[in-house]
Amino acid sequence: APTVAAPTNYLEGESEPQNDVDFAKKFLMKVGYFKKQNDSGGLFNLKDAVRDMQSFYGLPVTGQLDSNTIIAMKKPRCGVPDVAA
Amino acid sequence: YSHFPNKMKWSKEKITYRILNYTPDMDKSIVDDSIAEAFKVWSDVTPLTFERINEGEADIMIKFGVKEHGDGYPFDGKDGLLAHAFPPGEGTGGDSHFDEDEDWTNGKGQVVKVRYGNADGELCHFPFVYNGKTYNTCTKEGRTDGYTWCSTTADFEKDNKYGFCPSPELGTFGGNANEEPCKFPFTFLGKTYSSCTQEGRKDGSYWCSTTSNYDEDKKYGFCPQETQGTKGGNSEGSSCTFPFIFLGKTYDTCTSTGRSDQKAWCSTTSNYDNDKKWGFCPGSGYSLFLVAAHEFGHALGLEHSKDQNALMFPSYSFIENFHLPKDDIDGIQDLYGARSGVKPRYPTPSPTDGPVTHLDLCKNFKNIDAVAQIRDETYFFKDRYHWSTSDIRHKPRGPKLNQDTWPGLPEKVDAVYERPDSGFTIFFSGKQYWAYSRSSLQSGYPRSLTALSLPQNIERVDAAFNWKKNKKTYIFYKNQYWRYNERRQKMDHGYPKMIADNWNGIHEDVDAVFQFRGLGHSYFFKRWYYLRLDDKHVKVDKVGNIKKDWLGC
Repeated sequence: APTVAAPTNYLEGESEPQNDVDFAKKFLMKVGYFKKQNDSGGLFNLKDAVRDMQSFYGLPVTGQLDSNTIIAMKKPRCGVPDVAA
Repeated sequence: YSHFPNKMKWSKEKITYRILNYTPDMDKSIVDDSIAEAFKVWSDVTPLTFERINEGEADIMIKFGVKEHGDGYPFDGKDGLLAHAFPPGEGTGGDSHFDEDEDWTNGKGQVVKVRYGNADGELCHFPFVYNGKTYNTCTKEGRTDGYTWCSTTADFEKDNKYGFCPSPELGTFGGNANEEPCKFPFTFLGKTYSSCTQEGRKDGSYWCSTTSNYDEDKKYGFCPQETQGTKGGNSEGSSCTFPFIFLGKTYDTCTSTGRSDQKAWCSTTSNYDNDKKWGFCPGSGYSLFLVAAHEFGHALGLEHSKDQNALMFPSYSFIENFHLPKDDIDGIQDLYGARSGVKPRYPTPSPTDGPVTHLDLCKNFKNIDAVAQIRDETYFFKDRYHWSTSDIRHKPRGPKLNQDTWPGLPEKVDAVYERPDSGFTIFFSGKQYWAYSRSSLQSGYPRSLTALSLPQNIERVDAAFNWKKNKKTYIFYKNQYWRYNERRQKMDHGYPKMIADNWNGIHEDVDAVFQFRGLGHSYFFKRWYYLRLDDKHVKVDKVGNIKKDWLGC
């Protein structure tokens, strides 16, 4: 397959490997899924927040950070939270 | 759809807006038009009207900014967050902000309005051909004065229409110097600058002095975006060179072959294998119109919708020939009611309009959207129209509007194929697909591409066809393809695969694929040409001209 010797340098600043869990936490915080749990008196719970997010995006609701969930999180989007602030 | 808490909304029907600053990515007039069009999306379906003001406090204040831009909700650099807006209300209520770190376009690549030359005010046509070479950006080739230029038609050799691309030496925008050009070098706070600078500004904008001494004259303007060359890579912004050779194969457009991240790149010399010089091709950017229409939805009282097809769904996806989806119409009309005498959403020709002839395939042919064998006829799809013939020796009949033949179908389709046995015709458009039995849409459609187990990050498919050889459906996208088992109604394991690995001689980024009446050949259409594949040996045995061989031009 012609996948060797190809350019593999990324744009400046994009080459740092990103930890999916850290990325997901930041995303869920930024777009309101953690806040929703906090407002209702619960503790920050990654799995619940992921479930809420998956439900909103029409993904299988597993609470797991699977590849489809991460891809959905990484799509360019509006900065307004999904959950009412 | 959903609304903000307490159904926040404007208590009046006449809303004012003001554009506080501009992006350097596009001409000011194009930004103005994109914003106005985005408001029109909402005024078309509600009693609301939008009036632009240039001074004072407007209901909706619009600005471009980077990172922290004054409201405590910072943007995050390129990609990621694109824009945000506040719900209706006093002060910041309704204000809409756009991340200047994005490339703002019409969603299909750079939009460059030229100045001077012999096509002043027209838009660059990318790609264009000059001296046998294809250009996807403005270029300095052929000039010695350093100015970048582009052709405003596809073929400069033939049409000779050109203009100069925006550059600081030709003119600035905004500021207080009447859009005069930069004066290099200039002095600012005692230091000399020979190019545009961000110094002295917190918003990240590039500016210059329009006289040699800013400290004395205080005359300045903002610099337009440079419109030539590649980004990143190792070529310091040099332009792509087409054609170029990569791993022995010749490429005449940008390609994502050889990369796992699907980003389009090109060689900046004619031979990557020898020189290893490359850069990323300018991307599609984000449609300012679509993002603004979404943000104005917030500014009018809509929260994010869970409907993936809605404009108010939080993720960006590009849609050509946009029409406001029903979910958004319902949401906004729930707040403000409907506009009386709303125009029909899809204009259709009346019998007195005569035949639809303004799309002449032969005259304006660039490529085909889709080709399919439906029952005994061969169908060709382009934009809102289709043509068909039962005898390929004759010129296909048409055009007919897609929506007239298949009611409920989007205006434009990406791919079409006939599902074996069931006789259903499957249409792909954007991230969805539709199934029709003759002209009847089947219940449960449209469905998301993910229902076919295609990945969620696919924006559309390029082509699809059912191969009679094994009765499986092949779905093509960029340099990959998937194989769908119609009998088991599921995607085969082990896909996607690379087109280059398994389809001998077939190019990536095909426009359309179909098998002609099961006579042993499949046809792969790309731009003006097609490749004929011998189904038995899976080998290309002919390259031909689409216009001549299929369209009877």
